[in-house]
Amino acid sequence: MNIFRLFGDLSHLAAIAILLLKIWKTRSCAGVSGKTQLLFAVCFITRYIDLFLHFVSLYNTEKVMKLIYISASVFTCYLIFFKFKATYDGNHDSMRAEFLIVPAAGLACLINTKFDAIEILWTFSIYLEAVAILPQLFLISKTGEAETITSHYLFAQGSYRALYILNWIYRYHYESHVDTIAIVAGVVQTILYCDFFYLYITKVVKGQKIVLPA
Amino acid sequence: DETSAVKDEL
Repeated sequence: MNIFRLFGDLSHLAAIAILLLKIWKTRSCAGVSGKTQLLFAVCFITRYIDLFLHFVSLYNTEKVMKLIYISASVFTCYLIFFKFKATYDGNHDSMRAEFLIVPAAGLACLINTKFDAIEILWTFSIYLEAVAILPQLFLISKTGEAETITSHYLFAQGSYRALYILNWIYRYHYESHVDTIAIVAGVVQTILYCDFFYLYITKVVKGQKIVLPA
Repeated sequence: DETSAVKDEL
């Protein structure tokens, strides 16, 4: 464990908590893409499938973190699609998730480190996570704005994988550890946030709201 | 190494 991965995971936890708080406190999921949350839930379930395959003692934090990620993302989907369904902005959350899932699944079968079920599920989860934020960014571009709290969520979500890139640089340099698939997908994922990061740093930090030219 | 089945990152 290094400082970059630690802060990356903390940033990821913060993102999940910010979103849950926003939906719970405002009792509304306006401006939140349900599809992105579904894709994240799929990512966690396919990536941490080992939790279901054999019971693991919960003593170590990593297993607890995996359970937190899975349960929090499933609970977020429950809030969006059931509890606060009336506030779900289905019309603007219109990016076809199939266009993300099918290519990620296909690519996972073609490019992976080992052709076995668990490894392909993990690879699929990595590829899907890289593009899972697209429906959310698409929704913001359609509505032309993002609530400040949603911007904070996106900043934390984007920072998590950006910090993981620093973690991979650190591990390459000190542990000569390289996981090409995770690195390439992580770089693609972070690049997708660049436009948002620019808007966040130039606007939200100054207290303005993000309003895209509609 | 990449082929390690057990992934040590979240």
